[in-house]
Amino acid sequence: MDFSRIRITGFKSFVDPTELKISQGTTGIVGPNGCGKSNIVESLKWVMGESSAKRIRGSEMDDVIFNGTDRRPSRNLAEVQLFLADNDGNDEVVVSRRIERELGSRYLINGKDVRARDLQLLFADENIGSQSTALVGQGKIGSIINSKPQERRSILEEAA
Amino acid sequence: MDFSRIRITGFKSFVDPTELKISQGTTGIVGPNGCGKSNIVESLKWVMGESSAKRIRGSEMDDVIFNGTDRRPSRNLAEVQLFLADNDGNDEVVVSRRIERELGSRYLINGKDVRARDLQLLFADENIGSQSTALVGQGKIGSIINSKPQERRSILEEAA
Amino acid sequence: GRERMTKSFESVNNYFKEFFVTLFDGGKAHLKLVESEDPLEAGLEIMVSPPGKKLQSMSLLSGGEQALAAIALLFAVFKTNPAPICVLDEVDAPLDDSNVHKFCDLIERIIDNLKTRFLIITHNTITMSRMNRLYGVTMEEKGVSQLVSVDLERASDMKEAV
Amino acid sequence: GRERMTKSFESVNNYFKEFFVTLFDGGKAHLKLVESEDPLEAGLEIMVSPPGKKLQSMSLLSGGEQALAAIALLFAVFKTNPAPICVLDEVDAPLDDSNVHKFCDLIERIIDNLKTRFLIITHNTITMSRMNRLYGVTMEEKGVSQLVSVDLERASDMKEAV
Ligand SMILES: Nc1ncnc2c1ncn2[C@@H]1O[C@H](COP(=O)(O)OP(=O)(O)OP(=O)(O)O)[C@@H](O)[C@H]1O
Ligand SMILES: Nc1ncnc2c1ncn2[C@@H]1O[C@H](COP(=O)(O)OP(=O)(O)OP(=O)(O)O)[C@@H](O)[C@H]1O
Ligand SMILES: [Mg+2]
Ligand SMILES: [Mg+2]
Repeated sequence: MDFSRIRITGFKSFVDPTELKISQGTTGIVGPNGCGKSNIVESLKWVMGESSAKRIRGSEMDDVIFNGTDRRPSRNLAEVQLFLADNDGNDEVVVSRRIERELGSRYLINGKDVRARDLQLLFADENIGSQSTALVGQGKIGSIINSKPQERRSILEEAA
Repeated sequence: MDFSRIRITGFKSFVDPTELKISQGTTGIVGPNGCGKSNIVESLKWVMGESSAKRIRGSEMDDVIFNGTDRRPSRNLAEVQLFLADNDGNDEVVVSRRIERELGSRYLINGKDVRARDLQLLFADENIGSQSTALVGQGKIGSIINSKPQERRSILEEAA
Repeated sequence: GRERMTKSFESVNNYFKEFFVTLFDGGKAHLKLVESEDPLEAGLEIMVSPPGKKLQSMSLLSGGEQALAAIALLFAVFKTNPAPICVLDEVDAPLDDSNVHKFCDLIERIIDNLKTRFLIITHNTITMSRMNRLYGVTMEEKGVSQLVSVDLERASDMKEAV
Repeated sequence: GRERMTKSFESVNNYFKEFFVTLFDGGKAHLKLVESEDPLEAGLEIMVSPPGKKLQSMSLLSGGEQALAAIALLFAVFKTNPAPICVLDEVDAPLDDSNVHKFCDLIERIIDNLKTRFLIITHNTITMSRMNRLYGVTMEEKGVSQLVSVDLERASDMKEAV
């Protein structure tokens, strides 16, 4: 299955619905400091079932919900949808994660509620997951360099 | 006293005697990865009396001595000299540190052997030292960001 | 378990050796399991000697050399067990221009026989110029992110925009 | 001891607030002593709200925003207790072009009434263009460093050279 696009609403600084098309080859994402690039990376980890708020720079999972600006009120709902396509490019599967303030996350596959575990297994079948070595976050290179040999072995466990 | 120039011989990749003039205002230091820029920073910390090899990317202090390449043999001696000038620009003080393989460091002020402590005190009088906040190494920004509050307070202790 | 880890380690080590030489234009490197005989318990050490330099542990390399070696390792793991998507968030930050080109060359080579789609976040204009397409993220309204499609020629304006 | 630390903290905090607003073009920030009533024991927390965004701890900021805030802190400590020399090794690496300019502006302002000599190591062409002079470090012979004086116009060639 190919990753075809991701739709982000109310997740961190992406308060308005935003869609990123994921095409073949290389797609560059650019912009000034603080504009939201790493937030996109985190939305992808999150929809794949990231279970630790700390790993996506939060202290609790509600921290991913848009928390307002001078001109916009905070929200109570965040949703990320990931569209997976079959070989002909048809969107066969829509994976969705929603979080409501103080009510926790819901996980959906093609509109049907599932457990976090089912969603993580679907991605594991595709050889990817929120902690996959293929998702290289902004501090990852530094942490590989600075980590002790015992900490680094987690990279190998990904490959096995 | 002004820092007027630094002369490096046999220290890490600077096997041949090299002199860097330290002028007023801003001096940029540029060059490709691995060419020796951070080695210059470390030579400055070292001549100011850096006591920990680990803080300058070594496992023991002998690691600062040029350790050879395919075409050049390793050395057994490294020396860094720092020239401090009075207000008229005359080199009044030459601070020097030398290390000989397996024989440890010697410290000299104007050619006269002193203890490491005397050299560190001379710099302390000038409001600088190998661990000064004014010497911002390549990983320093990352470590300030990632450190716990208790670790960060060492920056304040510098200012006091 | 143990056997799969050993096979996996050998594959990662082989790709790592290959990618290191590609990125550094020579030199040698290898991975080493340390602190235990058991591949399920051992730690991972990275031994490198850049071209013309002695073999040493990663900690003696320069900032950019360390990043390049870490990139070789990440790609070696990735090639051992490829994923449908690969996201790289500013991994090119400490690299000089010549190494950024090598980094992009390696990505093109890896993509060549895999169906993986790459998302590459960068501030580097060389990397930008080598992407198949670019999206820009802006905050015209403070604190609110928006995505825009970027012309490859407009890339330098995008980077400058506040 | 305790009193000197408190005075010193207040000075650093004041400079930090000022430099933060300068670098971020607005917003607010302050330092906070935490985990103990005793200024000799307390930890240092950095509270920031970039322009238009809510007050939060440093960990919620972007990579570049964190670096900029850390730079404001380093300069605040420096200004509280200036040294005859200041060396900055690639602190501009995570900054976008507009923030690199602000970083260079702040250095010029700090230099203005201090005799401090700055050594600034960088890969960034904007920073290079704003230095009073440039030295290049090369390794024409592998593993052996040499220093050369660089023409400010030649700066971009220098950066490209292998
Ligand atoms: N829950 C939230 N609600 C609103 N804004 C948020 C939320 N969480 C984070 N942000 C904002 O998102 C911004 C960070 O965005 P991000 O880390 O994606 O930036 P970036 O584009 O990667 O920048 P850099 O180039 O510096 O790495 C911060 O300014 C932060 O205030
Ligand atoms: N004792 C030594 N003898 C010879 N060479 C050494 C010694 N110690 C370190 N080196 C070499 O110096 C080089 C590192 O130089 P340095 O860290 O100054 O690079 P840099 O210019 O700062 O690069 P970057 O831009 O990547 O940060 C390494 O390649 C290392 O092999
Ligand atoms: Mg980022
Ligand atoms: Mg360096």
